[in-house]
Amino acid sequence: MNIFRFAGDMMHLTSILVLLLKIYATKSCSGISLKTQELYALVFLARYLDLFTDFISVYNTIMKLVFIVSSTAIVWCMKRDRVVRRSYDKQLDTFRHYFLLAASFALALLVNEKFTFQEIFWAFSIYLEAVAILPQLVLLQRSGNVDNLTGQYVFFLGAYRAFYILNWIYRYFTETHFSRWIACISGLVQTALYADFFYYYYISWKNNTKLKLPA
Amino acid sequence: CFEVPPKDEL
Repeated sequence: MNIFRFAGDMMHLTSILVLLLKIYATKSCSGISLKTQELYALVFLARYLDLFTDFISVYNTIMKLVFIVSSTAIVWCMKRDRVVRRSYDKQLDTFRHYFLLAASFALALLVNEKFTFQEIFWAFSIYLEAVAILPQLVLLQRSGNVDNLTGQYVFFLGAYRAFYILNWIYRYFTETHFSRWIACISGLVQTALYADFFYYYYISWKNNTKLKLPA
Repeated sequence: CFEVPPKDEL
């Protein structure tokens, strides 16, 4: 494992901690898209089917479990916690995420490394992760004002993707057999989706003003 | 034969 990959994982972990902190500290999930969170929970459940079949390292196993547990806990909290769920911006979170699900699954059936149950679900999770942030970005754009913790949550998620790209570039040059084209191309698409958000995040940071996205 | 490398990333 290289430093970029590790930094990426830590950014990912930080983004989840920031989100949990926001929900627990403010007892509110306003500005957070339940649809994106549901998609992420599904991404981890579909991808980590290999928990039962392949052992990579203790680090990998623990991180996989942390991602599965934290993402399902967030979804559970937004749906079931009687205080938190009242702050959910349901009327703004209207992105039709079932289309993303169907498209990702269809693509996974067509483009995968092997036509097996596990490989199809792995490819599905990669495609779904690439687009899972869309309902969240649309929700932020609709609500206009973005609170600090929500902005930081999306920022850390974007940073995680950026570090993974550096990781792939590093691996491409240092490893002889590194070819994970499905993950790399989907990763590039996913990171590109954050470009707009990063631009406005940078502007607000530079001017020291509240993050505001144009309608 | 096409061998798929282990998936070591998260």
